Amino acid sequence: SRLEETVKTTITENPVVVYSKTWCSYSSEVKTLLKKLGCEPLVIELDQLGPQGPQLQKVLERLTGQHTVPNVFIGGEHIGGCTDTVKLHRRGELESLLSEASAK
Amino acid sequence: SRLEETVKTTITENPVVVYSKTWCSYSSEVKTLLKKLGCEPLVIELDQLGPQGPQLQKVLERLTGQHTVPNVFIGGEHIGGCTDTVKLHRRGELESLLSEASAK
Ligand SMILES: N[C@@H](CCC(=O)N[C@@H](CS)C(=O)NCC(=O)O)C(=O)O
Ligand SMILES: N[C@@H](CCC(=O)N[C@@H](CS)C(=O)NCC(=O)O)C(=O)O
Ligand code: FES
Repeated sequence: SRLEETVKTTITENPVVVYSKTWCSYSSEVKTLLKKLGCEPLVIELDQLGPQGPQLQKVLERLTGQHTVPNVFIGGEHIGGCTDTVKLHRRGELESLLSEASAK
Repeated sequence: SRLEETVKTTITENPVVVYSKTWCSYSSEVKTLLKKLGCEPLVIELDQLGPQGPQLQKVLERLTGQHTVPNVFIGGEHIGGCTDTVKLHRRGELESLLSEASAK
């Protein structure tokens, strides 16, 4: 579908992408963490896109199996949600992923 | 207002009350923590009450100054949100608050 192609292009052309919701604390946490590590994530706030928001969320579920936010991509790869990202950071792997994706 | 009276009665008659949203991870975290500490919170899921949900959320804001979820009450007292509750737990104060409340 066209929306699916849009998502694929977005995550390929942008080193760090976060699909988020403005009111969601888990989404805020992951955005704050990534910015703290010096990267400028492309943030897509699904609650600010009118009817396209839920559509995008469905496409993301089809592509990643994940229907929740935040939904994080680094270097075109699906990372996961907030807990997954924090886990990677605790293992010391997040920063290297970010530099590989040349997001810093 | 009648809704305000309902809230006041709810938090007075129930030792632990959590105003929550079913999809919210911060709400889940606080519910899990309280249950892990052996208490049976009364949980009110604001997203499952139709139009009354947003109304309740407004009343809670009037009563507590807090417009977010989760909104936690112990022994009739406003505790705060997820981070506030976790903070109390880390200081070792949550469990004593809980036992005091169930002794009332
Ligand atoms: N463990 C996941 C939890 C993700 C989750 O449950 N997200 C919630 C919001 S906090 C969600 O997407 N709920 C459904 C929705 O908002 O559409 C993570 O760390 O990201
Ligand atoms: N620090 C607060 C954050 C509370 C917060 O921002 N809650 C969000 C959901 S995670 C919220 O209520 N957003 C507005 C809404 O859902 O109406 C806490 O720990 O509870
Ligand atoms: S909506 Fe509350 S943590 Fe995501």
